[in-house]
Amino acid sequence: WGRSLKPVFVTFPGDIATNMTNEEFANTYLERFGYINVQHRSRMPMSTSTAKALRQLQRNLGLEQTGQLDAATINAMKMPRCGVVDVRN
Amino acid sequence: YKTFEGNLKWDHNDITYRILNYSPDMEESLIDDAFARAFKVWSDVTPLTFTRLYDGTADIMVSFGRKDHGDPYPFDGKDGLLAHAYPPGEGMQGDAHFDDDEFWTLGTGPVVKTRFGNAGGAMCQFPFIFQGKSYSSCTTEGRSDNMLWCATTADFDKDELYGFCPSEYLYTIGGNSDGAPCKFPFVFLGESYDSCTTEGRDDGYRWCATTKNFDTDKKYGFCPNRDTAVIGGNAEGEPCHFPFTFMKKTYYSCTSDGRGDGKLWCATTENYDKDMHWGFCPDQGYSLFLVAAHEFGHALGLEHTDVREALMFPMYDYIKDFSLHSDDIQGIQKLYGSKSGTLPPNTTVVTPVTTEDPMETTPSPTPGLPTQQPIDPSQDACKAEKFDCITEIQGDLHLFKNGKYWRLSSQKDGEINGPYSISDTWPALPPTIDSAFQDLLTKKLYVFSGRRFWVYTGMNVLGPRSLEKLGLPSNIMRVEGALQRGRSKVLLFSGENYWRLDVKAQVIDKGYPRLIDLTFGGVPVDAHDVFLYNGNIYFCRDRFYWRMNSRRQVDRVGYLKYDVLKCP
Repeated sequence: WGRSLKPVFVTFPGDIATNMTNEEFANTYLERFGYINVQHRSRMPMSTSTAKALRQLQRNLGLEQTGQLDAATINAMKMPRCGVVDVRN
Repeated sequence: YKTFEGNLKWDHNDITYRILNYSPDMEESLIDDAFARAFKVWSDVTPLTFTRLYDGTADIMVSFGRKDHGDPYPFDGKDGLLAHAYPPGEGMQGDAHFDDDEFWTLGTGPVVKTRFGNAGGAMCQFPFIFQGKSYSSCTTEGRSDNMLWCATTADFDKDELYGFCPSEYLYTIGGNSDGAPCKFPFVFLGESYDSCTTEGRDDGYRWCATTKNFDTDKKYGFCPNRDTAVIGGNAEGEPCHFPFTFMKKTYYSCTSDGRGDGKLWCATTENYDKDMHWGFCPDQGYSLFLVAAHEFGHALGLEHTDVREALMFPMYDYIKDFSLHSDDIQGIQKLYGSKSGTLPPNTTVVTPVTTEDPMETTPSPTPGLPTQQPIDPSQDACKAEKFDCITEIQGDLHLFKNGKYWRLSSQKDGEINGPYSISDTWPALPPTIDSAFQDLLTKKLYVFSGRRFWVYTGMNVLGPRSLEKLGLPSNIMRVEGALQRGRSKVLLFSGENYWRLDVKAQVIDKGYPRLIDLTFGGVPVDAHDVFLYNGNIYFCRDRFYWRMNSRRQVDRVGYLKYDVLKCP
C-alpha cells in the first residue's frame, strides 16, 4: 500500500491520439482553428504571438484571458468540437 | 454571431439535401429523423425549406466518414473533432461530414430501435426485467437461436413486449443487397469468413456478403453495430470480451488503464497482450441531432459564434430540451430573413413581371360539370406553395386549394385554367379537400375531407358520410391520397398506411392496412398528396414531388410547379 503506483501508458494500435505534449497539442490546435497565422508564426515554441492567440481563444471560449496555456485552456481545447475553424481573415 | 466573409449564402430558399450513407450506430430511420429535425431547427425561423433527394446532386450532401474521408480535413478518431461542414456554394461547398469514429446517439446513450417482435419497432427500454433479472443491453437469454433481443418496456415479465436488436443476422446497411442479412460463412477472395470483416476496405467499415460467395455474387452490405459494440480502436463493431487480459492482469469490465486520457476501453478478444484488438466502450455518445443542427448552420452560412449558449458555439454540449438561441436566430435571419417573410436589410426584391393579361385567359369548364368563370384571375396556380388535393378528373389534372381549384388541360398542352370556386361546381363540398378520385367505371367522383366523404354523380350528390362507412378505422383523421388500381380498386392513403377500397362493393379489402414504405419505397411517408397522372404515381410534400413509375421505382424528384404545371 505504501508503494506509489506508476501508471503505464501503452500505444494502442489504430489510435490516432499521439503522445504530444500539451504545448505541441496547443500549437497544433491554434493553427488548425485559425488563431495562429501559420505563415507568420514565430519559431519559438510559446512566443508572444502564441500568447496573443491564446488570449483570443480564451475570449472566444469564455475563459479567463491569461494568454497562458493553463489547465482550463488545455481542457477546453480537448473538448469535443466542430472541425470548422473559429477564426478566419 | 458571425457569417462567412462576403456573407456567403444560398441564392434560393428551397434547399435540397441528400444523405449519402449511414452510421452503423443508429438505425437508418433514426438518422433520417435526426437530420430532418436538424434542418427544421433552421426552417422554423427562416423562409428556407429543406427537401431530401435520393439521387443526383443536392445542395447539402450529408455523409459519415472516418479519418481521411475524401476532403483535405481528416477526422481524428473518437472524440476531438466530431464533424465539419462547408459554407454555401457549388461542389463540396454546403456539404456536411460526420466523424464515424464517434458514437452517434441522441446524446444519452445507445439508441436501439427494434425490428420484428411484437412492439411495432419500438425502442429498447434499458434496463428491463426478464425472468426477474435486470438487463442493461440486448441479450440472447431465453432464446435458442442466438438472436439479440430486448424488452421495449421496463418489465418484460409483466408487459411481454419485445423486439429484436440490430445485428448482422437481422439486416445490413447500404451496399447492394437491399438490407438483406449477412450470410455466414461467406467467401471473399477465396477465404471463408464467419463474421463481419473490414478486410478489403481502408475506411474501417465492417461488411459482409449476403450470399454464400461474394467472389461470384458480389452482393454485400455493411454491418449494423450492436449496442454493446466498441467504438473506434482497431475492432470497431466487435463486442468487448470479458474477462480479458491486459499487461498480465485480468479485467472484468472496461478500464482506462494504459491510457493517459482517462477514456474507458476494452479488449475484444480474451488476451489483449497477444491479439491487441481493442476499442472504446460505448458511452453517452454525441447527439447526432445537435451536431447536425450546428453543421447545417455552417452549410447555410453561419460561422462560429463566441456566445457559449448558442448552437453555433464550436464546442459540443448536450442540451436535453433544445431551442435555438437568439444569437443563432439573428445570424440566420440576417442572411435569409424571418419565417413571416421579412427580408434582411439590403436585399433587393425582384417582383416577377406578368407578361400575359390573366383576364384574357379563356377558362374551359370541367366537362360534364357546371360551367364556371374564374373567380379571381389574379390568383395564379403557379404562386401556390402547395395544394390541398391533386387528382385527375376526366383526364385533366385538378388542383384544389382553399375553396378554389385549377384545371390543367390535357388537351391544350398543359394550359392551366382557373381558379374556379369549389362551391360553385360542387356546392355540397367544404372548402378544404384532402383527396378525390373519379371511379373509372361509373365516373362517380369521390371526394374526401377530414373524416367525411361525398360522392358526386354529375350534379347529384350523396353524403357527407363517415369514412367508417367504407370500412376505414375510426382513428383515421383524413385520407391524404387516392390511387386508381385497376377498374374497381382504389388505394387510399393516410399517415404511414394505405388501404385498398373495392369501389364496387364499397368495402376495404382484407389484408389492409399496409405500410406505405414497404410497397412504395423511397417516397416520403408524410406526403400530403398522392395521385396518378400520366401513368405515374406522384407523392407530394410541400412544393416537391416524387414520381414513381409502373415498376415502382422513384425515377424523378422535382418541383410540381415547374415540372408538372410548367410554370415559368
